[in-house]
Amino acid sequence: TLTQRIGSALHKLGGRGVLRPEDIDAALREVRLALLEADVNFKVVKEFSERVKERTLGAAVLQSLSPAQQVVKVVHEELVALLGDEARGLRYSARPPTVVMLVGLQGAGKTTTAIKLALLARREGHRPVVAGLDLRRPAAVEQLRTLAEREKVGFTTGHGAVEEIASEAVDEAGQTGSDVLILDTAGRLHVDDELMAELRRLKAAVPVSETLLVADAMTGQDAVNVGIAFERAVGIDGFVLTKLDGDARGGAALSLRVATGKPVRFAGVGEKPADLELFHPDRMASRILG
Amino acid sequence: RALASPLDPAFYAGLEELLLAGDVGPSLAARLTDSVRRRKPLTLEEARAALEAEVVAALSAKPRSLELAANPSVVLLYGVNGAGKTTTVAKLASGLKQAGRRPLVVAADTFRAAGIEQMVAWAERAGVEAFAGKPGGDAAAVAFDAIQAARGRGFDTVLVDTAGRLQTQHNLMEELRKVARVVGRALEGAPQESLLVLDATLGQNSLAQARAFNTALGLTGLVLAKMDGTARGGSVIAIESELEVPTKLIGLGEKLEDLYAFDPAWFARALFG
Ligand SMILES: Nc1nc2c(ncn2[C@@H]2O[C@H](COP(=O)(O)OP(=O)(O)OP(=O)(O)O)[C@@H](O)[C@H]2O)c(=O)[nH]1
Ligand SMILES: Nc1nc2c(ncn2[C@@H]2O[C@H](COP(=O)(O)OP(=O)(O)OP(=O)(O)O)[C@@H](O)[C@H]2O)c(=O)[nH]1
Ligand SMILES: [Mg+2]
Ligand SMILES: [Mg+2]
Repeated sequence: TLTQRIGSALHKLGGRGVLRPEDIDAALREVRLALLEADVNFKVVKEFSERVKERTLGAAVLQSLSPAQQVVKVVHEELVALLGDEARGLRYSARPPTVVMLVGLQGAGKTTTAIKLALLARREGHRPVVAGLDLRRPAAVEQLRTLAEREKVGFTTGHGAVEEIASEAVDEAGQTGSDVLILDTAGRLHVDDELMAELRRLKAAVPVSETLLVADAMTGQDAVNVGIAFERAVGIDGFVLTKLDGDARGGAALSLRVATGKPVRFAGVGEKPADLELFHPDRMASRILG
Repeated sequence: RALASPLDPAFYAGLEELLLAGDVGPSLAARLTDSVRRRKPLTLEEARAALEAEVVAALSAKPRSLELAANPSVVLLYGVNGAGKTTTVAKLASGLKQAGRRPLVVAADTFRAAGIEQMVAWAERAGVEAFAGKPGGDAAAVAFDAIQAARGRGFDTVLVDTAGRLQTQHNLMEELRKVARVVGRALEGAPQESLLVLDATLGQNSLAQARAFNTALGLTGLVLAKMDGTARGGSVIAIESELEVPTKLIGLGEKLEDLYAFDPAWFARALFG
């Protein structure tokens, strides 16, 4: 464990009582290694290491904890604080329909998440409809339609420009009394200017209350690039981290949060429509530390 | 940035960060940086060449061409959810057709919503035939029937698309092992290629995936998809080095033509940016 690794590093240095600078450096080297192994972006790791150093430098060792345990406690607390404790559920607009736009890289889990969020909205007493705006990927619309039919969730799609389909979906929602509209968009690269422009057009055409970046929990160092690019190009309100039912440490959660300042709102924990949880910073912190 | 000259004191720290940024992983990044340093390059060009040589040396020495001598040859593709399997099957089918072969695509993802439809639609776009399972059907049975059909109708390559699964889902890994076994029963020596599709944007979990799928099935190769983004797919170095499995194909986009043979030198150079 991280505590053991730090423990043996400190043991080699023979310090006791107050954590000396060389103790802290040795401990932080282990912390940085653990975070890199967990896929936290290397720049975020550096910054985080400095924060922890400031907090532990000169701190007297608590009676109940070993120096290693003390460092890990600070690390854990700092991680939880960074990961944030914003309200994590869906924020419903005062003027329905609440429009939630899902964006992200190819294969992240947007289409699956769309139906998950629809079910969450329904559990919270709302009437959701999902709009299939991925007209690019073969059978993408079929995928969402199949999921929607299985779960008896309203579904809409169309042909032509996605901003027009979305705009009609908003009008339709008003007429049918659906008060939550979830837009499933095509996967795209953050470096594809044309496709990023499409998202801007979409956001300009309908009153989007929430733009959520759907990201794979296994994402590596690239998470920072993706997060920043989507935030700059389109503006995002938060993240959905998917495939957390696997064993990836999920350092991308910290990378995305620190790089953009936006919170992780939801965790995808399986392929079924019910497999969505609110994001738990303390659980994520423990997971990242391994 | 700090990477102007290897004689600059910040150079090797910068090089290590570059490798980290490419998802090489912390211990391998340190090891590769050290190997470059020990070669004592005097110019940036020498450093680049040194890194390229070290990366290529770490990669597998096994051949990177697809083993398609058998008639028919069966290629089984698998990997975690959303990695790019279905799209890769389509691209491979298209490429094989261009090369004068007669591939049969097998839509054996009988689990995911519209999994079969997506594969069938792609096969149509590629102008190749598809053998489709039924939603909820047994993937192994689909693969078996498809291979029988292929033999009867003169297809020389059978490409089997499977449902995505996480390596931690033991029952699904068992299901995949059954698919591979049944494929072997349908045709001796099959599957000739057993390919793990990896998403280049993923980090160190790719190594865990490769180890698990290798233990369960025995990989003959890797496909590194989504290399057209900004991620560099550096985790394949550790995978190739540890498991001796070669990356055979690289995905550089979402169109049928966006599949290329993996070139170690190109890959090493791309890491350096
Ligand atoms: N295990 C697991 N699988 C998931 C989760 N979320 C999505 N998936 C699976 O991941 C794969 C990709 O999901 P999609 O919803 O198609 O992803 P997408 O972002 O819409 O993909 P594109 O539209 O191609 O960009 C599918 O096999 C899903 O079933 C999750 O939380 N856990
Ligand atoms: N940019 C880019 N996108 C790719 C590449 N390969 C696949 N994709 C996209 O990634 C997404 C997922 O691809 P799929 O082929 O559906 O992935 P899969 O592994 O079959 O997914 P599941 O069956 O749900 O597990 C789609 O939007 C593809 O178009 C690639 O090389 N580059
Ligand atoms: Mg989708
Ligand atoms: Mg698929």
